[in-house]
Amino acid sequence: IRTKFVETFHVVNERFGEYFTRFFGGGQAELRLVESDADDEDSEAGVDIFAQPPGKRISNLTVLSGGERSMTSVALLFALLSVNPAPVVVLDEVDAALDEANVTRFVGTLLELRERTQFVVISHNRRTIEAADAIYGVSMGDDSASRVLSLKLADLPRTA
Amino acid sequence: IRTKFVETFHVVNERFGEYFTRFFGGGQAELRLVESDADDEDSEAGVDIFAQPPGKRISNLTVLSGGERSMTSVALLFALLSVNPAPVVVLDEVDAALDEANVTRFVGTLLELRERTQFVVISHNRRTIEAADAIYGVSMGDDSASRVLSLKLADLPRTA
Amino acid sequence: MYLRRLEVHGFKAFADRQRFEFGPGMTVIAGPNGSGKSNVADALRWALGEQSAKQIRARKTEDVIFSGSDKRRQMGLAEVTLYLDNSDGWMPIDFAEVAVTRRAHRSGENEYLINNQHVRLSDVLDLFRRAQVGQNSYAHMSQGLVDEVLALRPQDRRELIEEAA
Amino acid sequence: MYLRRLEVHGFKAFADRQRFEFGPGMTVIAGPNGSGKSNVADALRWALGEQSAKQIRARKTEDVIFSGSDKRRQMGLAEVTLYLDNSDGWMPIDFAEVAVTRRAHRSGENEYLINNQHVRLSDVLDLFRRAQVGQNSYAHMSQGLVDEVLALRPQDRRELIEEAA
Ligand SMILES: Nc1ncnc2c1ncn2[C@@H]1O[C@H](COP(=O)(O)OP(=O)(O)OP(=O)(O)O)[C@@H](O)[C@H]1O
Ligand SMILES: Nc1ncnc2c1ncn2[C@@H]1O[C@H](COP(=O)(O)OP(=O)(O)OP(=O)(O)O)[C@@H](O)[C@H]1O
Ligand SMILES: [Mg+2]
Ligand SMILES: [Mg+2]
Repeated sequence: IRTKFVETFHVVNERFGEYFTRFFGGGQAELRLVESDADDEDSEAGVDIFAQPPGKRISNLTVLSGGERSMTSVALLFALLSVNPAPVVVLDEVDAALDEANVTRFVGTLLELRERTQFVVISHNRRTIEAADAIYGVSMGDDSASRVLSLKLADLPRTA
Repeated sequence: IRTKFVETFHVVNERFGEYFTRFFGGGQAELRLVESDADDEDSEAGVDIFAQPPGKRISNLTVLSGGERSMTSVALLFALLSVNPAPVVVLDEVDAALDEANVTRFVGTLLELRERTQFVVISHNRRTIEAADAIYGVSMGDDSASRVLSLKLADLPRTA
Repeated sequence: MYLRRLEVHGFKAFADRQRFEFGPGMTVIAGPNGSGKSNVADALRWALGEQSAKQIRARKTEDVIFSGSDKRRQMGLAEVTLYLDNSDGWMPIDFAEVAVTRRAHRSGENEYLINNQHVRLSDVLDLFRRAQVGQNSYAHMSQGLVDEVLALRPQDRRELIEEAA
Repeated sequence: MYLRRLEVHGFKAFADRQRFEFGPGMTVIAGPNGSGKSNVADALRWALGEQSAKQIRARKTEDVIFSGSDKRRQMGLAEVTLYLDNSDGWMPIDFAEVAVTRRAHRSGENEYLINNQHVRLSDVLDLFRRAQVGQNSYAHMSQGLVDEVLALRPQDRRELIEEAA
């Protein structure tokens, strides 16, 4: 079981680095196995994350900006999906902190993964909505009950 | 000191309700004094928040949506500012979870308070940027150093 | 295998029966603040057998049942059904379509059904585990928690890799 | 009283001296992810005497000093100055303009200056307390924490009301 883990770890780590440099246009990111601090012999190594945007010296996570944190998390998610595609993935406003350029990178990469994974994405962001294969609008009636309507893009109000 | 607190509490509570119903087009919100659970005689009452969007039955905070939570928090902030205007207030992407209609309400109300309070607002949202009295753009050079330029609205790329 | 349809009735703010048809690829759910988008994500997690109330923003079972409004009475039952297209035989079950239903009563009791047959929770979880559906914690990112993985302890992150193994 | 100007030099990613002129009303700061917007909010808090490293996303004093890049050397000093227009005499000090400066050295030492005179931290905090500047915790909402007030314990929320009293 250990070799299976180690094998997967290396592939996920490699893909994580690839998605990260693609999102940030350079830099580097990696996963590192760290010995757990528990004294117990059997306890397994944990996984640490290092991420360094291009040109910067620092690689600890505390200095990353809001948008950089989102993109780093999504890079790890996509790395896991590329190794073991979950059939269905639900993402709730993961693009909230992203600027226009990063939304485009996020959506562009997501669409590549949709061959093997079905995505249900909740978003206020026009670029994300425009890239959808299908769109559902949800609205709250004056009876405080939610209703669903299948939308065409043209139906949507200009979002913020 | 207690009467000063109680007096302020009532005014803030009243204003909180007003801003909330203005943001949500109805409903109600209030602050309640709750006895602290510590046995200690002297310990002062804490403050609980109740918020109920229009038409709904539930008033505990856990069922509020992301955007409803943001608007409820901003209503409380504005209530505090209307009672005791802090000279300078810094808001970092408080509009990230808001839909277009709520951004407009947020900005419209904020502009009323700027007579007595100076606001420094960080935002990706076009509607918020368009309403500014002054706009600064920050960019990261290829030497990984931040630079500031004063912008006119026309300079800005179409944000998401 | 893919998710073909989701039906909700009496779950959170979905007082009337509502239906989502999903195709392969990316389906986006949009709408104003408070309209019920995250409730859809909660419905999906719940029907997959989610046992942690916190993960679906509830404190107890009855929080998922429509609590009523000025204009409508509260309901006594919440029901969510996932229709999964199994024509590729991915799920270890002999049906081309698998309907998984979860119900909650005000009494706190939960019911589980597969293709309209009452089953136990363990049957549902077992089916999904063998089909690798919904069990990967990386298959859900909740609102406002996109960077949760960065805040996890190293031991918890290890589990993410183990799930992908 | 209002904030007229902010100057940053060597603070976080502001390697070159940069200046923001503020007028009354609403000033918006915009720009791409990672460009340095939240660092401006940190600079404002820091110059107001913030002592909690966590509130300015740092772990220790030297985290606020420009750490260098592929193209630039790290710096040894971070400096932020707030220029406050005091022509209305709001601040209990005999100047029409009050410049408050904070510096941090790699040694971990912090320096505070008011109108170029070295003072102690307690002098800065005392000046701001009497002028009610920056002391209200509701005067800052950090990124991603807009709804923090909803998660506070009742005792902590009471403090918000006390600050407004
Ligand atoms: N059991 C219930 N009965 C009735 N209404 C409920 C119930 N549980 C939650 N709600 C309602 O659902 C609404 C929240 O919906 P949800 O969180 O899905 O919104 P959203 O569309 O995700 O909004 P946002 O864009 O702000 O995130 C709340 O207004 C709440 O009152
Ligand atoms: N001491 C330091 N030296 C150099 N760079 C630093 C230092 N501290 C932080 N940074 C850099 O500042 C950047 C983060 O800036 P900031 O958080 O202000 O971005 P932002 O404009 O708010 O972005 P977002 O829109 O994603 O929130 C990081 O990329 C980080 O590397
Ligand atoms: Mg939501
Ligand atoms: Mg930021």
